[in-house]
Amino acid sequence: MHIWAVANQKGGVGKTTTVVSLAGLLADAGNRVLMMDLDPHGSLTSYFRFDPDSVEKSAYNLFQTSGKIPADLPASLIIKTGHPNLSLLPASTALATLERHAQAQGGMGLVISKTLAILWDEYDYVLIDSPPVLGVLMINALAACKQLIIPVQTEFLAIKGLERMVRTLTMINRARKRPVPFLIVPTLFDRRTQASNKSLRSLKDTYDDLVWHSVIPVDTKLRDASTAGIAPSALDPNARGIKAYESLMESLLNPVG
Amino acid sequence: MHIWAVANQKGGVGKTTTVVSLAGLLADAGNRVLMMDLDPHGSLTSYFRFDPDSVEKSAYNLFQTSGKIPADLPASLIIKTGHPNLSLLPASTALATLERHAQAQGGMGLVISKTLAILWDEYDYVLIDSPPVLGVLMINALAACKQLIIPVQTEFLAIKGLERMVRTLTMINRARKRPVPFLIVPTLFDRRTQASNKSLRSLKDTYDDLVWHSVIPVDTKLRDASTAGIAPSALDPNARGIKAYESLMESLLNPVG
Ligand SMILES: Nc1ncnc2c1ncn2[C@@H]1O[C@H](COP(=O)(O)OP(=O)(O)OP(=O)(O)O)[C@@H](O)[C@H]1O
Ligand SMILES: Nc1ncnc2c1ncn2[C@@H]1O[C@H](COP(=O)(O)OP(=O)(O)OP(=O)(O)O)[C@@H](O)[C@H]1O
Ligand SMILES: [Mg+2]
Ligand SMILES: [Mg+2]
Repeated sequence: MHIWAVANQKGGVGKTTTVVSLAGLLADAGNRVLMMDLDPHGSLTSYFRFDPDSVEKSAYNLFQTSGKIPADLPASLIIKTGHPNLSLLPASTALATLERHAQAQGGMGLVISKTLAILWDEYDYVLIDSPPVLGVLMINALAACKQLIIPVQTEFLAIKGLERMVRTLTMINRARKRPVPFLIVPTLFDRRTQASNKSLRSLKDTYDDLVWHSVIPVDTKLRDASTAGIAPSALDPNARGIKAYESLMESLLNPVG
Repeated sequence: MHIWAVANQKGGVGKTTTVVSLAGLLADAGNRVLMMDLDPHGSLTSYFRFDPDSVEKSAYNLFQTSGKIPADLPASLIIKTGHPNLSLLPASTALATLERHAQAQGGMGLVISKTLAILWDEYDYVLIDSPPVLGVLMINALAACKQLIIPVQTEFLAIKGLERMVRTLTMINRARKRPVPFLIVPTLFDRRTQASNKSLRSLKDTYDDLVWHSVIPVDTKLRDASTAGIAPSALDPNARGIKAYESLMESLLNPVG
């Protein structure tokens, strides 16, 4: 099982869009793919027309087990998306209450790792969407993943916030046996604007080969797909945005060096 | 003192951009303006070149007082931005730890209201930026404000998330003596795309006169201002984005009906 998490404390940088784009492409290639929505706001869950406010079974149930997860629980929470080979473990807005209990209960940082250990033979790829906040849910995603993708908008505020994300990651990596490899992916890139080009150069100057060699361009087809409630590759496999995500998938599947 | 909060649980919809644009314009008109950054990620603080990771005095200090705020504390946390009449009470990344203690301490929802009661005669307008998460910091902003502005990107996922925000607000309004008036402001509007126009229509169909009569267009000058670290009106008072924020300010200052 390959476990990829997508995280960034900055909001609106394309985390959910990255999860659904890559997951759709991996499923199209014949892999059994599970998406996990750990964002209490539930964008990924809403994307596929499920309601994070009223869903009865969700990732929240995993955190109600005080540490020992029953073997049959994870599979019972998973729903089909209608896209072949693509399943979803939805979010519930109740996830927002977990932060408050994290202090009292302790040890909540490994709930998702334990869940994926139970599901190990069921899926080839698991893609985890996380909220734009450093808290117990993001920690779970960072602790469980084997590869981290950090989408960054090519503009000042988003790059400023990246420093913090990279520092957080370095801290978490110290506590892990094996550090998580991460890739910084420039998103919402608009080649017509000066600001995008300047920011991309400064991103590469600062982070060097931690930055993916290409970019995800602005492509309204990616928005149209969320309006239609289908994975972007199902809407238009030849769209610029999808072609870029295909090349990102290639880079992740065949890391150089 | 007029207290405006800008909030939305969806990330990247232009909350920080709205705070800095309106605050700059109100300051240019001769008002004494205070911006408050309640986002642990500290975009507004970084915008003005202060570092949320290392700032010693911040909004975090207000929450360390277990309920009774010393009269001289709020003013001691405020810094100048270099823009005339515009001050900032910065965020610290330590704000991210508050959620965990909120459960144990209780009554943390009114810290910002109590702070502004102390600063009442010092400022004409206070604009509060909040994180994209429903938690103790957003609750503080909603409890303290007299007017709420909800920026919404004109696209499906952002509109879907709005339902939850409006429901949250209705819930909080029940606990307040006087309900908070709120205005939904369409942002990042790109009149060239079908998706923007369609979404705007559906927004108005659903929320009627809760939606501002105009829109904030996509304007790269707003991004350029954050790269330059100055309020957008100082960069270019005639930019499309700033003209739109001027008209929003008018609507807020002279509400119809
Ligand atoms: N490459 C792209 N081209 C055009 N639109 C995009 C692109 N990537 C993302 N978007 C749009 O930008 C908005 C933000 O994207 P998304 O919701 O994926 O970000 P996020 O980081 O998951 O946000 P949040 O912090 O709220 O979780 C959405 O409306 C999405 O459709
Ligand atoms: N009208 C606009 N035109 C062009 N760019 C914009 C506009 N409004 C916001 N932006 C840009 O979009 C990005 C997101 O805006 P901003 O950071 O203000 O959103 P936010 O809601 O505060 O995000 P977060 O959820 O992370 O706090 C920023 O890069 C900002 O410069
Ligand atoms: Mg998201
Ligand atoms: Mg912000």
